[in-house]
Amino acid sequence: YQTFTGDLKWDSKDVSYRVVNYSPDMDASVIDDAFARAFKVWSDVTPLKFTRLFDGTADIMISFGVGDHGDPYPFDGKDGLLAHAYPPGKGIQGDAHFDDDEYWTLGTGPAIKTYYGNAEGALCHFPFLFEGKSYSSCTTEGRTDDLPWCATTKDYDKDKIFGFCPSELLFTFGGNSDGAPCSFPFVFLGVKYDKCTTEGRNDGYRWCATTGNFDTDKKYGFCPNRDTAVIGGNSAGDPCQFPFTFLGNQYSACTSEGRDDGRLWCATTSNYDTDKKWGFCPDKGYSLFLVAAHEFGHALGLDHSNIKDALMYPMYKYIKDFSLNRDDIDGIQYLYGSNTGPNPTPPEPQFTTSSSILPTKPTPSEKTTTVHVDPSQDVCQINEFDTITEIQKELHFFKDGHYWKNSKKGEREGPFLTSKKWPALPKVINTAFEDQQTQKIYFFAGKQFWVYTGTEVLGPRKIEKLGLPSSLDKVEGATQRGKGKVLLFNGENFWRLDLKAQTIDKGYPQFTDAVFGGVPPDSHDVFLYKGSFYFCRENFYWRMNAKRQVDRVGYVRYDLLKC
Amino acid sequence: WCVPLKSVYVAFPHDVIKNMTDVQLAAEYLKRYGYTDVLQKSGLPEDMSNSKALRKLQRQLGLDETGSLDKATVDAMKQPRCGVPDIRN
Repeated sequence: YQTFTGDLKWDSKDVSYRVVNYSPDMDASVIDDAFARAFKVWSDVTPLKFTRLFDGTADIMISFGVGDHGDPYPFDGKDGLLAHAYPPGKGIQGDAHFDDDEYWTLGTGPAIKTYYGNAEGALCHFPFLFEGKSYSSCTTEGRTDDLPWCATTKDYDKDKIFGFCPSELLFTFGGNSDGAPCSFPFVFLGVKYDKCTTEGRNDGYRWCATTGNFDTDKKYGFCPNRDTAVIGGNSAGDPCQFPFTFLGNQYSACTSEGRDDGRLWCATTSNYDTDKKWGFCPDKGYSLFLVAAHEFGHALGLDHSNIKDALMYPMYKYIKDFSLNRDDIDGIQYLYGSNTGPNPTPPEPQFTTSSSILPTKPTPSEKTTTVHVDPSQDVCQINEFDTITEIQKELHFFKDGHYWKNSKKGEREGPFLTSKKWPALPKVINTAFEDQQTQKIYFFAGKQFWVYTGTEVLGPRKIEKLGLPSSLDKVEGATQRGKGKVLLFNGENFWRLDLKAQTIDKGYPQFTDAVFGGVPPDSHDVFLYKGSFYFCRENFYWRMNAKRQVDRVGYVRYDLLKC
Repeated sequence: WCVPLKSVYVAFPHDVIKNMTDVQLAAEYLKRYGYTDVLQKSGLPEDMSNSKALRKLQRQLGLDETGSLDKATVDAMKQPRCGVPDIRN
């Protein structure tokens, strides 16, 4: 491995990043997830922590651009140069730029996330069968509204599961229209447009007005690329036009004629010879995750390696089951050290309880010997709580058999032994919530749950009894929505629990990112506090308001614990 | 049916990777990724022949160090890659 001259590195182990803009090739949530996974590659082997910012200046500013994109190193169109990043430092240093003339995917062809329909945001399955015919791209067949759609299983005729594909008729991204679809035709500088245009921009990005008149309303958004859109050339984002004429011959499919590099292209008007409009046909694309992981290596201080299997080798190679090479690990640990040592463990509280926990009220004869909790155990040093939840209007923070709470006066109290108040519970609980109607408190740990009513306890019971899948290893978050309904979270999925029926509602699980976009996919705790959803990852929280907008990312220890 | 097609190569507008010879490609690649135009510590330009630069590239990319523009080297130069220079001045 190589580091940059002078071993450039970040001074702090807490490194922030911000996604400045998005590629039209993939859904924003898929891009966010690729970046988060790319950072995790490095945080898994170092003490580094990465926090996403949504505004302001972050250490690592991530952006997509084409050609001359504002730094001294222009991109070069499709293929060739894919991305670059700068070593740690201020200003542009640490930033990562991705060439948007590439086709960004997850490395194996179009990664088309669906919307609406009944597929709950699943990716398209290509090829899929529809009325006996095989489709390898989204289609408008069977519809009268021109909305492209796809099946998310291999056989629509059998499964009937589908969703709509990204198109400008469905939504826009960026801009100032909150994702509204294009309004065709629209007027821009007195001219009518009936499709997305690059007019008025010098970066090649396609846009449209979301009302009938941009000149008066100034409402616009960027057009997502359809899966059939060409890449690069001079018509990026437009679909191929078949048949088209090239050097007097007609072509009904992508061709490599006219090129000596064998790459397939097509015209985006019916006559290349007169219009000269063209682009490359979609291929497998480049894995944004793999390229980002490489670029973030630069942003953290690693230069190119000459080990072919290393992530920091300069050439792109798709790897299905990626893991860091020893060379990459040695390089990053040379700069930041490792995190493989034992984590500090708090002193074990010495108490005894009955080993068999029964769904009964504890009797006074039960011996529960407790010792004093070490008051020096500093809650402000805890990086990740087992669970945070609001009980009787007080925010409780649980960790390894202890809990702290913010009293109604706003003062922090604790630590208390969890076993003293809720003796049936194990030392580590994964989530808890209070049923606002009955004041019953539900605790979840692993595959079990307990229900406390005052001092009476019911449990442990298996979470399967609630209708959760037996494969589920734990419930990591819970938020009460309305009367008698609670959302239970585990990573990418969530379920809705009907408290009265004590069972999961039909139609669940749903994808967390389909409903709660912009929060970490690996949140280890979710709770509701003062009307907002909180998604926690380590010592950071993402706060989402009732309109499902992430309106703040902050520190648990400073903002919630008032350290 | 086996008569070879007479291929005509055209210059596509806005095609940044233009049809270029291997020698042109190599010259541009070596310059872009830092193998030529190298400065010595004194600040003077290092005498870097194409052969020397190619050897350096071949070593960096784990190829046979032939010092000539062989097929493996040209193929490597056509691979998609990161834009950060391999050799830093």
